[in-house]
Amino acid sequence: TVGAVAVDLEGNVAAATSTGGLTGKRWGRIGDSPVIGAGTYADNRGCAVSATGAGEYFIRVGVAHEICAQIRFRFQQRLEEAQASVPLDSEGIPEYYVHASEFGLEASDIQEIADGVIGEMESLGGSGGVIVATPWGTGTYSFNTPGMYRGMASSEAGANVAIY
Amino acid sequence: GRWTLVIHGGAGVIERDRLTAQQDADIRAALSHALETGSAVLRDGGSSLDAVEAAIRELEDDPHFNAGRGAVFTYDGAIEHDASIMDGSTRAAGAITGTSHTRHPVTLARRVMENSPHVFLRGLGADQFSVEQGLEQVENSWFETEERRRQLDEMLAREAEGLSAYDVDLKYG
Repeated sequence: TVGAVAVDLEGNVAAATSTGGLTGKRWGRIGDSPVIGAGTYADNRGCAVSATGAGEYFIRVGVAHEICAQIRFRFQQRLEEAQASVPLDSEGIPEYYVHASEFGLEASDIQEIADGVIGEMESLGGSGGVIVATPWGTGTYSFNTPGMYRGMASSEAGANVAIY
Repeated sequence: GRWTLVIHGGAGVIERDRLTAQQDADIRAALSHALETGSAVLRDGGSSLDAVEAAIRELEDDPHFNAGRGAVFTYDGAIEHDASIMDGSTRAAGAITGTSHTRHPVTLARRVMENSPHVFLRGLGADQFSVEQGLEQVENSWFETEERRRQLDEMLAREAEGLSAYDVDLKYG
């Protein structure tokens, strides 16, 4: 399985995943890769996620959407704590990507959420991982199995490729 | 503004120490190239949607990865692809499953998102939609590699010993 997530200069996120599935799959088996919310999800209010691994478990947990929703809710919680609201741009669209870190949503929060959801998936017996990109530029990985190749590039940190 | 691109690619091995130096170098080179292709889109002010599609199209063409050319075999010895894409600015999404002839399944998923009223197409219908969209078609055999054929043969042999396909496949990423 291969996947990619990105945020562009406008703060818009996108996710995509592509796969051949499981070796020797039968009976029309479908894993999580084409299932929106399980293997792929993107929402400017939270993040973009692409997953790889034991698809049945990613579907049951709804991994990609779960990570995105938790990030969105945590950001909302931080806003409420600060008694603030997200400013709107000239088209009336909330500028999440500009103001998220301003209200304390850091890379460590994103990592904690992604690790938590992967941990939940693992607790059911699944294995694999995700890549995540947020509207404010955070990129991260969370994997619980070895043999996963990944790469990241950004306007601020250059590019690197690694194997988990 | 900032841009960021993250990619992953299962290469069909479970641990680093099972890789040859050449395999490792080839896989890293392929990922680096895909990363640069997507980065160039973002660096030039392009959209995140275009960047993820461009990066994945490269990985689909590379036989090291379980996608596009180099995808694993089904039980019946064919190759069937799944793909999806989603735009975070609109929450528009497109997905396909069980296609057999589209060279770049991620592009077909994007066409479902942008040129159909639907989100998810499957099998022969998705193949038909792909042709109608004018996407590049190839014979199913074009996707085959000797290594994936060997992995299917191994899986079938081990299944005969009592292991399930699922147990055997996990090592293929």
